[in-house]
Amino acid sequence: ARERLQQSYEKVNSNFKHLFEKLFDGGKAELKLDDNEDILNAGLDIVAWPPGKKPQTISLLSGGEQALTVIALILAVFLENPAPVCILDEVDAPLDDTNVKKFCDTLDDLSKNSNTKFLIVTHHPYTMSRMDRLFGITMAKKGESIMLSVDLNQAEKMVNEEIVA
Amino acid sequence: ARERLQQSYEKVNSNFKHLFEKLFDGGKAELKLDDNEDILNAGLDIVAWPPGKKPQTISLLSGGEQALTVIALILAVFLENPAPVCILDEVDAPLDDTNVKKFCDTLDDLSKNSNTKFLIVTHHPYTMSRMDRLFGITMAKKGESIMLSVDLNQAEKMVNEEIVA
Amino acid sequence: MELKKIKLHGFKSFEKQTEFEINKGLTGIVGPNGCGKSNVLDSLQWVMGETSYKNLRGSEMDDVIFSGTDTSPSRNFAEVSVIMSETTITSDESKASGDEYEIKRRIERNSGSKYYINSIEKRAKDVQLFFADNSLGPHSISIVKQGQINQIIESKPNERRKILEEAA
Amino acid sequence: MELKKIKLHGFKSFEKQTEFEINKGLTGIVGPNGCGKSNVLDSLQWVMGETSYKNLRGSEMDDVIFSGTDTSPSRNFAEVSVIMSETTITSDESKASGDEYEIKRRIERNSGSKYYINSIEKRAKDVQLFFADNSLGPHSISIVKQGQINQIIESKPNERRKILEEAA
Ligand SMILES: Nc1ncnc2c1ncn2[C@@H]1O[C@H](COP(=O)(O)OP(=O)(O)OP(=O)(O)O)[C@@H](O)[C@H]1O
Ligand SMILES: Nc1ncnc2c1ncn2[C@@H]1O[C@H](COP(=O)(O)OP(=O)(O)OP(=O)(O)O)[C@@H](O)[C@H]1O
Ligand SMILES: [Mg+2]
Ligand SMILES: [Mg+2]
Repeated sequence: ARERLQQSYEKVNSNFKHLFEKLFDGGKAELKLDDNEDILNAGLDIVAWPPGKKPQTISLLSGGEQALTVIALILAVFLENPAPVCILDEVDAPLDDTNVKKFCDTLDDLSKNSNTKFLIVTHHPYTMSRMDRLFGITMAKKGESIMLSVDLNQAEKMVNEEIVA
Repeated sequence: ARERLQQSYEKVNSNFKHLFEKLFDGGKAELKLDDNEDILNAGLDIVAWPPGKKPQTISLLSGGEQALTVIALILAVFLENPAPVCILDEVDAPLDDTNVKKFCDTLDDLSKNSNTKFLIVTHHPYTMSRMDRLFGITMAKKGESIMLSVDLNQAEKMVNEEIVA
Repeated sequence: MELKKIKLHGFKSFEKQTEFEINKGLTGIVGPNGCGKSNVLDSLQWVMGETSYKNLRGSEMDDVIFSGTDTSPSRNFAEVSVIMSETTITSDESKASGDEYEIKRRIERNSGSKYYINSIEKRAKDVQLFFADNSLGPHSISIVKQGQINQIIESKPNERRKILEEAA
Repeated sequence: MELKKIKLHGFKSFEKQTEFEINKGLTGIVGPNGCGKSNVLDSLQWVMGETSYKNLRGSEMDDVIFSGTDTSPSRNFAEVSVIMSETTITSDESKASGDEYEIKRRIERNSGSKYYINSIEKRAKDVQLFFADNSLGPHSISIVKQGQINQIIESKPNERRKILEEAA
């Protein structure tokens, strides 16, 4: 079991470094196990240095930098055992427009290189514009959810109406 | 001390009910102290029923509904002892476009009826459009923050460039 | 193995039968606050065998059953099905359709859950194993719930290590 | 009492002296992830007398001093000042300018913080009292930090009650 954890640590770390550099367009990061002897009980630390900054533990980063770093970690783990579906609920909430775009670019890459289907819950108009299709959910009758399948041109119109509303 | 807490509970509860109804455009909510005897050690529960829904404890609401409810609570407490400044860091992150607008309407009201100055950190273009002025912060040199004071027309141009970028 | 469809009936705010056909690539789920987006993700977690009502934002498992509104009475049962299909790629690179599996979970008020695979009743454990064989499950990294990113940031390093165990 | 200006010098990512003139109404603070917005809020919390480096995302209080980048060396001190002014409304409804207070906190690496009100050195306690008299303070409800909303939602009811004590 110790060997399997060590192996999975090394593979995930390698995926993580690669994904972090893509999402941050530079910079460096790594996962560290704080106990090299007893890794089954070790703590997992994340050290990151966004481009131009000094290495810091994840708690010193900004809200958006933390979120982007953890997205890299989650996808790094996912890639080790890809499932038929990957579902992300509003992970883009704290990201600025540049980082939302990088997040969507990364989803595009992952989607093109695998059979995984992605379900992305979002409020962000830019993320919506990068989806292949949208499921719009509303409560036509108060308290009861209904689903409308929306093609992308219709979505753009819907989003603009929301902004104007 | 018990009496002071009881009084502050009643005033905050009354502000809270009023703010909730404005932010949710209907519905009802209230604060409950779970121990009416020993209020100095009581727990504070929040029960809310958004328009058309059944009363629920705050943990059953959606992410955005929870955030809007807590914004009502925070402002309700603030109004009891208004300070010269009120500072909110990205509280609009989980809100949809309709709720962001209601949030901004509420800030407008509070601002017009008091001397409190509001500092609102946000990534949301709609919130930015409702501000009287913007401080834009960037890192021209990696790792070093600088501030540009932005008037609103310039901001709109900046936001559109970000979306296009 | 592919996930093809998700069907909800009486689950949380989805009083009426609702089907989501899941196609290739990136599918967005959008709508106003409180409309039911996270409830759809809860339904997947639930049908995969979630045993703790706390992980579904409830105070008991019956909380996943549509509880009524001002104008609609509550229901007495909830069902969620997922359709998975095994596709074989033939030697000429064309896809041959393979086996289809419909995994269903049904709960009736005050009497607990039943599980079915292709209409045959199964134990919860069989369903959990089926999904685990496909790197899925109620706590798999493939479902990232609202607020989970913050939870990972704030977790103690020893808690965080468990994410790696998921990959092992 | 009004808050008129915030000045940062060497505080976190603000290596150079930076001034924010705070005018009436709603002021937005915008910019990309990691540019320094929350650092400005930290600076206010800090000058008001925050004693715990954990509440400022650090592992020691010296972490608020600009720690350098690839291209700039770290500094040895950080200073934050706020200018508050007491405005009296005269009987003819015109504003008479009142007293101005500049509250400054300065920290030097490895030797702790000093506080000043109008250039006279004061104790931390004096500064905390000054702000408390104006319903302000490092843990006052008037500063809602990033993630604090989630923290209130997830807090135990007994923890949450403390918000009411703030109003009392
Ligand atoms: N058993 C139930 N019966 C009826 N309604 C329910 C039930 N359980 C939850 N709900 C309702 O579902 C709503 C929450 O839905 P959900 O969490 O999916 O929203 P959401 O679309 O994710 O919103 P957000 O964008 O704010 O995250 C709540 O308003 C809640 O009242
Ligand atoms: N002492 C310090 N010296 C130099 N840089 C620092 C120091 N402390 C923090 N920083 C940097 O400041 C940045 C964080 O800034 P801040 O939290 O204000 O970002 P933000 O604008 O709020 O971003 P977000 O939109 O993601 O919340 C981090 O990248 C961190 O590296
Ligand atoms: Mg949600
Ligand atoms: Mg921030």
